[in-house]
Amino acid sequence: PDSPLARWTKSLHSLLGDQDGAYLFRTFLEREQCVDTLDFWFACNGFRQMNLKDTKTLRVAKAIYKRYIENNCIVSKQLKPATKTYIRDSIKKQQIDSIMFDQAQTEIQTVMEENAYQMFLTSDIYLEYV
Amino acid sequence: IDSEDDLLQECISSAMPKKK
Repeated sequence: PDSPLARWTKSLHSLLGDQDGAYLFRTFLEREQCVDTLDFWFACNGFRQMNLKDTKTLRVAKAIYKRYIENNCIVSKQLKPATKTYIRDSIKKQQIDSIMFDQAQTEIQTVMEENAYQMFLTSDIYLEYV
Repeated sequence: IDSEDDLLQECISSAMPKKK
């Protein structure tokens, strides 16, 4: 009952916490051309663990903003305007906070749970692996 | 100095699950 596959179907979180699951899901998203959503999700987790006193942290926040939010990529399209404005203003004012991407991550996660994750569980990539 | 892409990649990799 606690096989990796049983965990993958439990929740998106369990899938992403498992190395094979995360990589297989990534392969699926690459094919669906929305791998940016997953990379953004992991970037948010990585950012939360960074030391705010490290000058690198501001550069990473800017890099995440530039790569996923400022442009019109799939992540940006799925975020609420207010969420994007909040992040843009935080970066402009250089007010970096560990939780500054949390709201954006939640929004992306909800879309993934409702769409890509459900599609993944019925995809041939997943079924072949099973 | 690391490029922006390297920093971002490092950040993503740090959050990816590791082999148990």
